[in-house]
Amino acid sequence: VPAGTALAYREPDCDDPETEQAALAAVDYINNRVVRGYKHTLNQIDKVRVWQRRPMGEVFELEIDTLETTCHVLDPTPLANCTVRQPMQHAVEGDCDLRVLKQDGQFSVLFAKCDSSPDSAEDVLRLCPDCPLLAPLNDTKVVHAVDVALTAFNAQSNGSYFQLVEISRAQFVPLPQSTYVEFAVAATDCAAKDVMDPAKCNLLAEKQYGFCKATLTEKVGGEDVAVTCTMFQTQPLPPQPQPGDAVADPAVPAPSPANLPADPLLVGPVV
Amino acid sequence: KVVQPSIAAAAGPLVRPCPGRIRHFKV
Repeated sequence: VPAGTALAYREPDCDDPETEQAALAAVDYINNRVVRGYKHTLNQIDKVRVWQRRPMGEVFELEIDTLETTCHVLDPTPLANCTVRQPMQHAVEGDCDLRVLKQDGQFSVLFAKCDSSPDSAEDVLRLCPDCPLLAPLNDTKVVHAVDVALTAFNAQSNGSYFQLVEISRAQFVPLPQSTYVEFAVAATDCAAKDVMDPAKCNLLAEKQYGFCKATLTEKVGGEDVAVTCTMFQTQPLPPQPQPGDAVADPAVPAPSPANLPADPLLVGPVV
Repeated sequence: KVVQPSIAAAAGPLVRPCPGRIRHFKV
């Protein structure tokens, strides 16, 4: 920018329809690329600044707040049909910095960076003193509950052996003393009835994911498990590179839970 | 409404353009 030249930007209303369109395009972009956890929905637009872009177009620089829904990111349910996680279930919010290009009436995301954090324990307990709080996903009781639930599910399955993709959510419930868990699974090429060594099972080329909710209740002399899983429709094979094709854009990795990125919330190229 | 450039026009209701509305609830 030449010295003394004012930078050309405008600050529209945060609830301006065009601002909201840009924010919603970014939320869709994030939900389609994140491979762990739950879909998020737009809650509030905190800041917006719109820059003129040369030679054409405008860049929306946005700060938004999102809220976690109850739909897992692998769940094909449209975001509009997903329920927002309520505060009594220990809600999780996201804070996102975004840059969205509007050109020829189309929005495309240039940059998205989000941090998510659960509501404070004080807030949850003030609303609902007996509500269970979120538990660490690597807690041994959580991991045990998921193992028991997935084993029980596979034991009842007549089809594929399902492998754990990720533990998504966990809570310790005081009465009756139990562990509530939610986790994602994927079908393998082993039959559940015949599997001898799960380590030798491979995810299907045409991925089939599922999402399970389970409760492991502690009892005198043992434990009880209740598990329900919802299977999603299979996901088509990603296009195979052909001889002569350009190198795939590394900024848009194919979502593959078998190869989860280290930071799933940082998506898109940085500009 | 026409006013002298040095005199501010009567202010209407103050609208804060940002942050925008909360669609669900604030965490």
